[in-house]
Amino acid sequence: MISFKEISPSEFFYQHRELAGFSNPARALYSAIRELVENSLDACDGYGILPDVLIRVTETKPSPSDVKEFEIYVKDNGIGIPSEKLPKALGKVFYGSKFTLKQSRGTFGMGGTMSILYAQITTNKPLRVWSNTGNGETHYFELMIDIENNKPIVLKHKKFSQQNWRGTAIKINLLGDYVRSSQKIQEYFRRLALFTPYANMVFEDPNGEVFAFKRSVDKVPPPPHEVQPHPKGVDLELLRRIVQRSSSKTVLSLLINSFQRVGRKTALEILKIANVDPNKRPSELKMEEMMRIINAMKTYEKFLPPDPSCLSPLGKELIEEGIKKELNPQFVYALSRKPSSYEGYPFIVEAAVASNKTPGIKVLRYANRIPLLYDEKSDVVFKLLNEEIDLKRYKINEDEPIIILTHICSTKVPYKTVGKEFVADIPEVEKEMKLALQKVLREYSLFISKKVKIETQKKK
Amino acid sequence: MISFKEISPSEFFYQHRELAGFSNPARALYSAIRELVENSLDACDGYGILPDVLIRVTETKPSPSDVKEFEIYVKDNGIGIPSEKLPKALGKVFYGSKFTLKQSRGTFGMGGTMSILYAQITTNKPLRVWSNTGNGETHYFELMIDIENNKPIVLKHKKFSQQNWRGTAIKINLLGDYVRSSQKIQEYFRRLALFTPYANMVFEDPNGEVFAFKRSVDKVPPPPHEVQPHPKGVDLELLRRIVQRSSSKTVLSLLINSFQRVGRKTALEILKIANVDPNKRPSELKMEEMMRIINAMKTYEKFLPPDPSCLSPLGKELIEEGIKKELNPQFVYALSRKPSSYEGYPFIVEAAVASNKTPGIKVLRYANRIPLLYDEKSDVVFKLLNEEIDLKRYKINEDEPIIILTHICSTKVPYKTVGKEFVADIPEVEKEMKLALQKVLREYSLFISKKVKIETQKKK
Ligand SMILES: Nc1ncnc2c1ncn2[C@@H]1O[C@H](COP(=O)(O)OP(=O)(O)OP(=O)(O)O)[C@@H](O)[C@H]1O
Ligand SMILES: Nc1ncnc2c1ncn2[C@@H]1O[C@H](COP(=O)(O)OP(=O)(O)OP(=O)(O)O)[C@@H](O)[C@H]1O
Ligand SMILES: [Mg+2]
Ligand SMILES: [Mg+2]
Repeated sequence: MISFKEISPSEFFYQHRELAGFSNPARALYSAIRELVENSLDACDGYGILPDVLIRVTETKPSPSDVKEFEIYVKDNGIGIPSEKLPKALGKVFYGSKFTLKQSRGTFGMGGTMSILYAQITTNKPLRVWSNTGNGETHYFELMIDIENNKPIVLKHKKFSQQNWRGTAIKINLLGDYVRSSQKIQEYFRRLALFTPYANMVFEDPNGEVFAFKRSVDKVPPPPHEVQPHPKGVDLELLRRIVQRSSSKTVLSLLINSFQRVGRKTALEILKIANVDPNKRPSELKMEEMMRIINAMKTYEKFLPPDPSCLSPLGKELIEEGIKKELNPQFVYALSRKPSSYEGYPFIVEAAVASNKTPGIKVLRYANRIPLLYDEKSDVVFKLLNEEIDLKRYKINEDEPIIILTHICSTKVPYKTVGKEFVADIPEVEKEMKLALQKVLREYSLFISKKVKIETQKKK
Repeated sequence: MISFKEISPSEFFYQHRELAGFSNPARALYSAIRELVENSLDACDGYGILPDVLIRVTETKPSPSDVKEFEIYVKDNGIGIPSEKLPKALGKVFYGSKFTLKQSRGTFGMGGTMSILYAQITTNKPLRVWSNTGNGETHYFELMIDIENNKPIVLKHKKFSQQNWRGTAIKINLLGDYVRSSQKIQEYFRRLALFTPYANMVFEDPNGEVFAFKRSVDKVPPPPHEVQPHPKGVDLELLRRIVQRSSSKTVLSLLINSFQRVGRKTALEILKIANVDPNKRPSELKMEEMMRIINAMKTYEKFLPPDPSCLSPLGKELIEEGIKKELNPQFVYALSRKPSSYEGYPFIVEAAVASNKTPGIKVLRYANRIPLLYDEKSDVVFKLLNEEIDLKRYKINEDEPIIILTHICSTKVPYKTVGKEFVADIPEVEKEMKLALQKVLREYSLFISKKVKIETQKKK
């Protein structure tokens, strides 16, 4: 008698927490910190707020072992979490506010929740969270997760008046290993500060060391806007849902109202190719007609590329500013390419080079402003720098004192893992990334040539 | 007004189907074929049945484009799917029969479902499936998936008498690209046949080419048995559930009955370390006491290693047989290491070398008998062969005509992705894999020395 069962999303990621980056105490400490900090930053710069984020990690009880209990406290001045949504936001996998077509660090609806889940199963201590959306009321919750059923368990809920604070503060206790993860965690913060020059961040580590990153610019880049789907990203499921929910009276107006880059003229052309009556009621569309509309959209070549207002690149100026602030290099050059797209999802590639003080090529990868520190060899950037681009052509040796920075931002970064460790080599992305790298490397080689020339002249 | 929402598991993997290996038509064709074939093989050798599997892939309508509709038909003689479970088995993500502590190819409860989902969104055609569990009744279903709600939609269900068949036959229509995936698909079948010498498999490809693999051995390796968790794999959530469901009268008997490798003496020692009364009723255990039991189990050093009866390695004999059948090499040597474990999950590493007819080191990676063909550079085996093991010490050059085979089988293969593409470098796994590789490479270098000696003598 074979037994079948269903498991919930939280159960699945409890069983396979390594898929989400919680494979062992050292890695889990890193992942919990990054997930909470990225949530805090999203809650700030996603809404035009200059971030002030405090991260304090302490040993809760001294122990001779490296693996021990740590408390992670993360506090921000972001938009806060509405109290009626908070338990699910942090206590349910696949629940969140970032499932929209808009760039944000978060995307899967589970990172914060996984941190709380891991904390709970290793220490049995609940999440403690304070949040105020700026309405004068701070809500305090003690939460645990019902892992088998993927729902929050509210152990405590209090609210109190607090007029001058808006933001979120989270406290979790988990089994970690700072000895094995401190280098990565500290490097994460340095790289984060480099790419978030408008943020104040303070990291107080378990050894009492304080890493303070003060903002060097006082303006947040313009936050992105949510956009409608692009016709190149449509499939049958998406169109079926659009039709089901649409209040449009005709197929013509449905296309115009539901997709970006589709005006009246374009919509009429599409429907002509699909052989569908523009005045038909959407509810009367047959599946075969929907298929023909999709195929027409697939083959149609005259759409404008996706609207990039859903993206928020850092930009040449801020990237160079961040690099100067953190690394103070002799030479720096950054660029931000024009928007491109893959499968209807817009993306922008940014890149930079800087001279370094120590030898050895150092690659800093970013995606949606998140520093990626793991699985470098699997990333499209590594593939380009090791197989596609001949560094010698740019006068770059193996131990060149150079920093190469890459950033891809998109409404859907093509991560290959739920732990957001590396980016897949999608053809359009690889092409854009290659062009960006070639350009910045060329600028670096010009700097090197000029430098050599000057030094040669000095010797004369 | 920020809008929050929940998405279902099928919705999540619809949005992020690249995480499951369905990133584009070429890759999706490969993934659908492999997921269905692996389900068929599990349904056979997991139950001691000699597999007979037919895979027929046809173009449903001719088209000048490479990307077009294909029909995939997979038929097996396995144990079948009970009719009352079938709609959910194939129409619901995170539903299946393989969530147990027993080796099988399937593990996530979603591979077959994802193939049907991808087929549905690219062609709108339902899954057609016939299944008979050997009770004389074949059930026929036409199914689609309600993606937003993660549940099956039964469009049709018929049953008819069929006395002489047991097994499952699945037919799906999906958008694929055989031009871009044929090499990988054909290589997948060759490698699968090599590692499944007891299976009859026929692959009829869209060009009418027939790849027939006849079994060369008539015995299936003994199927694995489900086992209880090992104390080294316990965490608070697991213990809490065991306590909640246990009908044991005392904590002492709960430990003995719920865990493998825990007898009376061991259980008493554990409870002594944890300072918990052995005669206490499980329902009266406080959380702090459970934590102490967990910590005691973590630090206890005298457990026997995990019971490997939940594993089913192929074994030296069958591996060499499979290699000889497929490759007919001059030299072959395989080994199967003793069981090991990581985090309470037992695993066995197997490895083999064979001389090849063409130059160039060829690495064949397997996990739970599945050939892994993607993301080689991210796999622990690649790391070992490129960074940890000096191939020159074994007289192996870059273009050596050698085949190196690795296999890890476990109740939990440490995959890093839901698409089962590559294995993480868990320390215990890396150590075992390294020892296995060093041993087989040493055997190969002995063969090479002997060969050189013979040829030198011939020349004299
Ligand atoms: N510090 C915070 N301030 C405001 N809202 C937050 C904060 N942390 C979490 N949230 C809310 O909780 C939701 C769930 O967070 P969670 O990290 O689990 O998923 P996510 O950020 O949406 O996606 P990802 O899994 O990619 O991180 C978020 O979408 C956001 O709405
Ligand atoms: N050909 C088959 N014969 C018998 N049972 C099958 C067959 N195909 C699927 N099943 C049943 O359907 C369930 C779901 O299959 P699915 O491929 O979605 O998940 P899985 O095989 O359990 O895990 P994975 O996602 O790792 O493949 C299986 O667990 C199995 O019980
Ligand atoms: Mg998040
Ligand atoms: Mg499966």
